[in-house]
Amino acid sequence: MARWAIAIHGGAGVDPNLPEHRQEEAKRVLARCLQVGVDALRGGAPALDVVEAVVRELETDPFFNSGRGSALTRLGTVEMEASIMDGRGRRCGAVSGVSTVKNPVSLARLVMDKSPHSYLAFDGAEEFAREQGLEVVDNSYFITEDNVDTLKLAKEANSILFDYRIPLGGSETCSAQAGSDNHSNGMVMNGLPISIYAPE
Amino acid sequence: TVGCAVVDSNGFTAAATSTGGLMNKMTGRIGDSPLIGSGTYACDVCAVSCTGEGEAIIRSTLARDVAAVMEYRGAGLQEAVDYCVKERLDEGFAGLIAVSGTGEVAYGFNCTGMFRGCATEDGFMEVGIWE
Repeated sequence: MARWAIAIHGGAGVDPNLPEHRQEEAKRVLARCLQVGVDALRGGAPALDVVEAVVRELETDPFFNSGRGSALTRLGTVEMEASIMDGRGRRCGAVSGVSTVKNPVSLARLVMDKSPHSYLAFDGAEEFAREQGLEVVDNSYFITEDNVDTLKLAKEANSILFDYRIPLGGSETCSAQAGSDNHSNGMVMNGLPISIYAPE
Repeated sequence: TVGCAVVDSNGFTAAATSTGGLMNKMTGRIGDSPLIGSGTYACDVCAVSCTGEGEAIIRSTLARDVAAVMEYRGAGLQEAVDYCVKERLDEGFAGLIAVSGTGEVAYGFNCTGMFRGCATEDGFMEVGIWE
């Protein structure tokens, strides 16, 4: 018998000025979702079911940038993406551009298990979700007031903000950081001039 | 972005990642999270889920690189994680969590903090944000 283990994350690049109560809330959500995985593993659940169940929990809680609480596009809408991979046989499934599927990670699992493909996106992914009877909701379900406010900040700074992203040693909030770095006409990505990114 | 990496009591691994992407992003933008080998990877030796600047994670095929360093260089899990976060991201900022097929957990990040948690069968359990 091997020994089970689990690791989870809720995103990297945290605002060093994140208020204490928000840090405590983040830890509560992480601890709750981690416990879901630990309880399942103690009960002998397979790894694939555990990662799906834990990520569903994280998607459903609005604290982190996924599912409900997702970052917003420049149009103020939500476009989500997810992937899942089974180390056993290295099978995988992924979706992008979904905007009504309540738990994108479960759609990625269905792409892996029930479709001949590894990746479905946008209309095709939405259609497949309905074919498979997955729960779908209105796009407004995913939008939180906090994120509407953050989008406003991002637009004022004319930048594409990575949630909570603060450069190492940076003390300003990312929107201020982006604003101060913002060239008059240069695009800013993640608070840094787009020029530092190699062309995709 | 959120993610999970697991090895079960049969030694089988899995990983999953899910995200809303970047605030104020262009519609149609794809990040690293759905890309197998960049944001998510699982095989016999480990399972990995990444988060951070998608463009940097994509270019470095970060999740697959952790497994490759273990497979081809015989590195341990934490050693592979540290190497990839330190050497493979160029100027990008990112973090990742990982488990090995033998029941270890590891994480690494080169930015300010990462929301994370981990637990192992022998009772270890940790939730953290900062270094």
